[in-house]
Amino acid sequence: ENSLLRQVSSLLRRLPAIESGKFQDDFL
Amino acid sequence: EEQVLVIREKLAELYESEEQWSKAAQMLSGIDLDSGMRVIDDTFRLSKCVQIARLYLEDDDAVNAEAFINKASFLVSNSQHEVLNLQYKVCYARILDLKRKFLEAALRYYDISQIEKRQIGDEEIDEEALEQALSAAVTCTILAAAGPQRSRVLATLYKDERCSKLKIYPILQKVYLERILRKPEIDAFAEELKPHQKALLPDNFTVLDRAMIEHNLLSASKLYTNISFDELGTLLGIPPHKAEKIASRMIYEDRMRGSIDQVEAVIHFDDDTEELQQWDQQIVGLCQALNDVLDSMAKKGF
Amino acid sequence: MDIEQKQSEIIDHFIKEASSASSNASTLASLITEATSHPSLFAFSEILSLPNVLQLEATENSAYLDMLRLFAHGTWSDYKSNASRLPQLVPDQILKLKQLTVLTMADTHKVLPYDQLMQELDVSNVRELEDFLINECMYAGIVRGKLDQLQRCFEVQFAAGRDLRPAQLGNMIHTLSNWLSTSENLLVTIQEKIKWADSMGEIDMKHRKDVEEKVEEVKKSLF
Repeated sequence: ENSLLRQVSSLLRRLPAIESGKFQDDFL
Repeated sequence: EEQVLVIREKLAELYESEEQWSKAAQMLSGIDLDSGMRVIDDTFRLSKCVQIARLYLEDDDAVNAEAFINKASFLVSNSQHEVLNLQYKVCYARILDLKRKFLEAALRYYDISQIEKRQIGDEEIDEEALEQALSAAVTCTILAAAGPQRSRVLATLYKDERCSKLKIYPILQKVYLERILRKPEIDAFAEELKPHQKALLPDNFTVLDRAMIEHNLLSASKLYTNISFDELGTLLGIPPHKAEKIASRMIYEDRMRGSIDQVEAVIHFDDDTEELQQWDQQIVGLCQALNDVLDSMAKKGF
Repeated sequence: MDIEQKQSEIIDHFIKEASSASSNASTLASLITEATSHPSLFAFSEILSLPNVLQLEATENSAYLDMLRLFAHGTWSDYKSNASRLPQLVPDQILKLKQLTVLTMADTHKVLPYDQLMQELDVSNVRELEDFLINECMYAGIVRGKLDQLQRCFEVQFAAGRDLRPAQLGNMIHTLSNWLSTSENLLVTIQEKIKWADSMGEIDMKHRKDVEEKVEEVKKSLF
């Protein structure tokens, strides 16, 4: 099911959810 | 006084027939509506004030029109005369529009466009007039100063399905979606505007220019983490120092979140949402995407 | 996933057209050109998997089959290095292939450096690159993200999925199983934290009760 595979492929790219130094500080 | 009144009304009629609107208004303005010599009922006073304001507005004379609409505003609250009340509302919206209080004008135009009755007194309210009021509401909202308030009115208009039938809808959609408007789109929009909506401001921008530059700047702030003023100037089609000036004013007026580094000549846009919230939103988005995939699988029988 | 919904009807349309074109090679060739020029279509594996399309392999129109494969999985650089063996692309196709190139780049990285983007897309300056990313990618709905001029990079928050190359399936499954075990561990950790918080809460409560009782005793003994 190509459409599903494309959706899953797009899904996989959504992680890591955020990658910024500022986030690390806020998160800690 | 009675004779004076009759003569003035006759002369005003003649001026109107010759489309000398301001002269007709001046003629009627000479009628003493506050005379103690005779009893004048409020409805008559209101009708005269509204008539004079409408005449001045035919010549786009907001200042004189406003003087009479202010008088009328003391009378309209007790008036049961629906036609007069509607005419008063239209005059008031047009005066706000002419005075470039676009967001207030937009709200009043929108209010007028939502009239349900199609017959008020002996006046027929046709769809075309309501559509004009709606279109005027959209135009004024687009011309209003970019910021949270304007965004709220844009959302209201965008969700009103009547707007999707308006000629102005494509640009409403782009403005609502906070998209950067390119010159061809702005030029097409400019063709629909009234002279005062393209008037030159003291800073040598027209009303339209300012509205479009601010809108594009706010749209850029959704797309950029930061941008140099050189590049921002190119994007907005204005000199970098003007871009900096407008950006600083919008930040100062709290219509845009950001900070300006004059040494580097860069503007840093602050995201409305804090990093942690962004992280949450990203995860919410991820979960929704996962649900979409599961729904698709269920739909396809997996 | 609205990009998938948007293009599913278009895919169905081209599949129907291709199926009815049966094995007429030139009709299929022009259909492939039409599909790879369509402004809202970014997925081609459904069309690519049609038997009569695959039969183009052995005909003089096999270049169109290669072109369809290029749009399903390739990039603008792939086209340039094989241009002599592929049909001449029209501007709409060039635009699309460059959009697809951004999706492929977003496949492996969430932060795309301007220099790499400019090289991959044959773009000569920042303004042109950013206009492309804004108008043809973000406003087209295939990616969402932020442009960072100081760091000269494009941070991707969302990118539509491209057609999968066969080899990708393996590591997709691998990534998903990693997710699964990470999520399960996360849930276990959260459960433990909740238990810990509850027990700490109980200990606190007991401690507070003891202290209150002691206060009462002291008060009584004072009287």
